[in-house]
Amino acid sequence: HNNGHKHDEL
Amino acid sequence: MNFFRLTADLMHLMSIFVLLLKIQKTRSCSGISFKTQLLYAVVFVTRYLDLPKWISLYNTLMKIFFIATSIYILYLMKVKFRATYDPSQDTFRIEFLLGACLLLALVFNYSFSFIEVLWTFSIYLEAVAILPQLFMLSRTGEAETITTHYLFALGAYRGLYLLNWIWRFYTENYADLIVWIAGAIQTALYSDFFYIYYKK
Repeated sequence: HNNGHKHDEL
Repeated sequence: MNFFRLTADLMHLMSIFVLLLKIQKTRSCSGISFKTQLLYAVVFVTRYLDLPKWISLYNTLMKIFFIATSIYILYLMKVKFRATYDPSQDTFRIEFLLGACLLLALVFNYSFSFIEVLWTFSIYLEAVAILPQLFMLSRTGEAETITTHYLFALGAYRGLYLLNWIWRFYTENYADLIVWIAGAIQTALYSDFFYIYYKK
């Protein structure tokens, strides 16, 4: 599962 | 939020303060590439189109700070201290960077939507946005100490983000291939600069 889509970094 | 990421963000903030301080104190933007600063403004504006999406107060404030300061720096360079900017030193062709990054973002993205493609574009563009600045330095031969501090803070910010991704991969199973590959290239560009600078 790729949870990189949340874009929670700056 | 972990130690690496927080420190990285603070280094990023510091790099911007160093740049602003240099411009205000010397009342000059000599040695600074307007093109690199323009690319950073484009990076922040296209990446933070999701500003209305709430993640945290920290996240929102930082986004506003990055957008505002990057545009303010453009104003300082193009209006307030315009006379101190020498375009003949700043000759890197950014059209190619913009075009290549847009093309890459249209092909390699997580989903084909307006916001996602522009977010991906900003990730690719940030990786290469420093090139006009490095090109300018290699042309003029030497950098002012303050410019080196600016680049050092930016390089540290990128290096710490790599450590943050390793940390997040092991602690929260976090993965973001697009950001990782672009980030690795970006950090490599800075490492190359520091290597050359160190050897001098």
